[in-house]
Amino acid sequence: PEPPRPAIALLQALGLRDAPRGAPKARPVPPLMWRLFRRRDPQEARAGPRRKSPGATPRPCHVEELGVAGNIVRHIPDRSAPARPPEPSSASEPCPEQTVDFDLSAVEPLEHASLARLELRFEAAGPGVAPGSGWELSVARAGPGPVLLRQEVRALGPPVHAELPVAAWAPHAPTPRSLSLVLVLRPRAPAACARLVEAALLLVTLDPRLCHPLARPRR
Amino acid sequence: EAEPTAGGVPGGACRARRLYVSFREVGWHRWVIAPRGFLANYCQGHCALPAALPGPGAPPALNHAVLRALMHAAVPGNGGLPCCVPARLSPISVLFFDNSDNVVLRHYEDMVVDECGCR
Repeated sequence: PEPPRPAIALLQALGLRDAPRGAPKARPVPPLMWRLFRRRDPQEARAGPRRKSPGATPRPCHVEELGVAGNIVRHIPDRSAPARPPEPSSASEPCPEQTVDFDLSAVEPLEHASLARLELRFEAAGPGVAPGSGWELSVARAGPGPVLLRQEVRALGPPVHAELPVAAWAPHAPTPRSLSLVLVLRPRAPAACARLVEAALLLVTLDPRLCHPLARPRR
Repeated sequence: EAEPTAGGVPGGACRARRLYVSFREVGWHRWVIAPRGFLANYCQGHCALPAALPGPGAPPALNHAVLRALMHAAVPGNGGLPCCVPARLSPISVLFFDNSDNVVLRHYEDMVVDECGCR
């Protein structure tokens, strides 16, 4: 049902266009988001071991754990995941390109991106690479254009974090409505290609409308 | 849930009163992951002398508020008393699902009244 008018006004004051419907399917909350929430919410923080230092209220409009300016952190799932085809597993062929696609329509034009980090999980389709040789990840935007980043990946077990150069995709322009990327993970020594199992984008933005100190600095 | 005041008339001197905002009451519990609600509090109470003067550890009173309280004590009804308003606020964070299936953490400044003062 349509929320009552005061609730709509409160939603708008909180910078939300309408009341979200809630999680359409059971989606686990990423551990990183829980961690950021627990460290970020002063009332939660006060309930924790940091109770003794009331002055420890986080800096406004800054995400300390990630070291960037921002007051909105979004964990955006890859919406192309179900369509990902199985990869060839022989070592003789070059490793195929794997595409990921992120819906950024929830990001408001006034928001400034300060961090865009890919969270990737790969699994080896066959015997792993020789110890110590590792892999090389390259990321580019779908379609023509330069490679955005090249990064060494030592092992496939832990999640791979790859920070996109924010200036590369949001230079003085509003954040795009969607972001399609092409990933290639090449083994440095002959080995079967790895398959992308899970991908998400951690996006930190700053909404200047919600960033206004009230109290005057003490004289 | 709000701290009851006796007979609807604000009791005592200006100070923060307990007000708990429950997201379930507002009907947001389906999309707000955490917290379940938060202590927003509110300010209420008299700002006549000596309440208009700061207690120990409270923020410094505005000279103007003290002046108004003095004027009111001398000539009641002329211009009224200072108001009891938030003097120090702190932020909250909300973790929720948005309509694009994202998990979002938003930080909102000035959502909780920690201290009240006469202004």
